[in-house]
Amino acid sequence: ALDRGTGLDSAALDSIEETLIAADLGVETAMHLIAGLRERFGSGATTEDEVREFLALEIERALQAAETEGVQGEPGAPLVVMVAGVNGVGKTTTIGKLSRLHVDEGRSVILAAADTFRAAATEQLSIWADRSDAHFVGGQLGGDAAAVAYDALDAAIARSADVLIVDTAGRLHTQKNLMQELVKVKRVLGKRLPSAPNELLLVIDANTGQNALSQARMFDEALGLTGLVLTKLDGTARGGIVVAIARELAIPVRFVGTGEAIDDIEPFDSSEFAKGLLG
Amino acid sequence: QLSERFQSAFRSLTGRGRLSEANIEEALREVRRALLEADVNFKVARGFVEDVKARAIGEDVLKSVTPGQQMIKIVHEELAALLGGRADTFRIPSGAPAVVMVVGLQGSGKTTFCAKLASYLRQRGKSPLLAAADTYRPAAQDQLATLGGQLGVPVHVGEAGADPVGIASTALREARETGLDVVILDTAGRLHVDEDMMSELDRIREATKPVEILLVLDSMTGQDAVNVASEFAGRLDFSGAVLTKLDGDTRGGAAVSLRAVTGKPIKFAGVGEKLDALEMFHPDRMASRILG
Ligand SMILES: Nc1nc2c(ncn2[C@@H]2O[C@H](COP(=O)(O)OP(=O)(O)OP(=O)(O)O)[C@@H](O)[C@H]2O)c(=O)[nH]1
Ligand SMILES: Nc1nc2c(ncn2[C@@H]2O[C@H](COP(=O)(O)OP(=O)(O)OP(=O)(O)O)[C@@H](O)[C@H]2O)c(=O)[nH]1
Ligand SMILES: [Mg+2]
Ligand SMILES: [Mg+2]
Repeated sequence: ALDRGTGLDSAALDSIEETLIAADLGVETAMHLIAGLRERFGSGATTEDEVREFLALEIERALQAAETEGVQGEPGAPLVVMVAGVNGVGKTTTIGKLSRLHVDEGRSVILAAADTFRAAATEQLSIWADRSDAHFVGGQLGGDAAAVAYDALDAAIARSADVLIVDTAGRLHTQKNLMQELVKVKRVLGKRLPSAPNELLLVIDANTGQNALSQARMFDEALGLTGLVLTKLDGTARGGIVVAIARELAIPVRFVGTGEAIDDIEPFDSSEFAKGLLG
Repeated sequence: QLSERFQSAFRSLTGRGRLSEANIEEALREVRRALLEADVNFKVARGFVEDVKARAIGEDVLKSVTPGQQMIKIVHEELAALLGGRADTFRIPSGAPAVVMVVGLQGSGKTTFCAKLASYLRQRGKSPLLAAADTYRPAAQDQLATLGGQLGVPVHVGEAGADPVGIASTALREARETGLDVVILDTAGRLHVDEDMMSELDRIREATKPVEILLVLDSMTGQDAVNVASEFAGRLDFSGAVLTKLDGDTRGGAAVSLRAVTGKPIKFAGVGEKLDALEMFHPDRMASRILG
């Protein structure tokens, strides 16, 4: 047994691999970490603490390698954040939380309800705008998403708002026409303000398994992602797939969502997250 | 593809055309890997591989002219069997208004499914009432009311700040009084580890005595599906599951985890955002999808 400081035999390695798999790191990343363990410790005497420490550090390094500087708006222009992701992951709620963070730091915020498809999506975001003391721009159900985004950015510039956050409808990365709609929203923002969007966030649900890697690939390919938000970490799922995403696509996690209330958001801490993955 | 991986697993290791247990072990490793990549929980995958191994040995796969093909057949059959069980048809008893209670984690697709189910039942001659018992999520009542409006199905909306248990009870009373025969109860998304919210579901069940409690599970759920499924089964003894967002490209191993851990039938598949995007669950098709 590992805790008696014996060697890393195949039984011990299998058990460690299962811990990594259980946290949704995926087979590929788990195997990579196990290979690293073998290389580092061979079959020499090793304690559980040493293994944990090694893995936590390796995971932290993989996450940190993807980290980038915080994003700012151009001087005299609003910081424009566009939020995308598949259905039900927590985009709209996350925007409410981000809005509160910015307003608490003294910035003026506009929220754009560019989800013109789903029932009560505009109403939902409007409530988050009220709760976070942000302004709100919405459109008609069935209207053009890109038009709402454009109008909101226009308003943000006219009112010298500090931040514009654009909510988009959930969509599967496999729906070509819907992905094209997102590309159009991004392009239209850039037409009105060349630096926009400054931040393009993909929201990922921590309950999601390997499909999150697929999601990240396709959204990144279509839009160029600058960061991830990992939601629902208050559940029992660990969200290890972000390690695979960091390794393959070098996309950093910006924030984690930890509940349904407006304050349930934290900046990503790779060291804390790595330790949490190992349970 | 699993079949290609099996080709290489059953390529003779001795180069003299003789196969051994080692070939089976290699093939089983490939099965395990395929299942893990498809998000089947690692413990469930382990158990499943054991069952496949027993069958492979029992059926003398090593003596087959096409061992790879025979293994594929065993794996597919075992997986389809695990996913299927008895295909419980979804029947609502006639008489007093029957309650169908819809539960699950946040964002899994419950509200959308409630509307889809209303449409499905109405096509089969039922008169459903949608009940909006989610008092937590901003504009949740609005969302269900809008969907009901699109279908022309009545929606019972609670008063602001009302208690979900109270809303469920008054919805049932409304159905009785207006001669509607099914109440589809939409509840708020919640965590299986949130004690207060889980006991709220107990109270809703107690107050409405549902004929069906359906767990709505996102088909892209990963390893944690076992925890969600077993907790909801333990607390509520749900009668069936709905797997949503199957129109995506997720392999859907969460279905295997759910079945292995709870034995509950998967009754429906959500295959899109539109209100007609609802299908019966097909174990055989799902098995093919999971094996990639
Ligand atoms: N427990 C928990 N729930 C969350 C979190 N973030 C969002 N939610 C919940 O997840 C559900 C879906 O959130 P939304 O913000 O509507 O998700 P969305 O991505 O905008 O959904 P669509 O626009 O329909 O694609 C809601 O019930 C939220 O309250 C989180 O960090 N933890
Ligand atoms: N592509 C696809 N999207 C779906 C499916 N079912 C639901 N959705 C979408 O998933 C998102 C969440 O659906 P909801 O019905 O709001 O989920 P919910 O479980 O009621 O969410 P909460 O009440 O916040 O827990 C919405 O964008 C839906 O349109 C499906 O089968 N396929
Ligand atoms: Mg939304
Ligand atoms: Mg809902």
